[in-house]
Amino acid sequence: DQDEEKHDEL
Amino acid sequence: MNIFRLLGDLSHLLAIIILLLKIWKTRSCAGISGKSQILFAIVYTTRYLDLLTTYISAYNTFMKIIFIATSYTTVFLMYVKFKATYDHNHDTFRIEFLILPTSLLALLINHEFTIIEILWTFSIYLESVAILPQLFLVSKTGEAESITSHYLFALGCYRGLYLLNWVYRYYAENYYELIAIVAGLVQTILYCDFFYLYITKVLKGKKLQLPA
Repeated sequence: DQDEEKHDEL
Repeated sequence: MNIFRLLGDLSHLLAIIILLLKIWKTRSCAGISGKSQILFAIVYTTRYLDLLTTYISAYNTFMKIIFIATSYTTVFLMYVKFKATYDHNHDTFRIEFLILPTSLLALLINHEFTIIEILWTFSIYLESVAILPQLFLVSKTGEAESITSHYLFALGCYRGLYLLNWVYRYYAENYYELIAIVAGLVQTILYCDFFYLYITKVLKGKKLQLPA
């Protein structure tokens, strides 16, 4: 989901 | 993961390695702003709290741990081990002028009013201005060693490449993250003047010296 995608960025 | 993101991460890693090697080899942290390094340590600590809650990938976990660990190592080298070489007379930027407004902004403009989300947002805002004490130090002394310039260039490239990553993700995946994009834009713009000097001077073998 969106949240997980965001936390993938460093 | 796309090529811009990977290059951005690698460029970030390169910047950190250059800085640590410079300090270790010359046994000196002259010309480096300890204030900026403290801000980066705060940035990574508040951003990567999700290490405790969300698992993304081995790459993601590894890089986050490296960024946290190296930022604390740099602060330790500057304030403890090579304290005598630290340029504190020139490193006079008041970091509360950056921490307070970015905290306030994170409380006002965020995606969700939860602790982890607000800290994430704060870290993004703070990172965008964390280099200011370093640029201030360079402008105060009027020059930077080549190695410091290479460090700054690699660090500036990192956020620039992340912007390309956002452009790519917008077109390829129809995904965007407005807070990170705007903050990344601000951060990259702050480096522009430095990029100009780096390309016109340092790459031609001259020392980075500001016009008097």
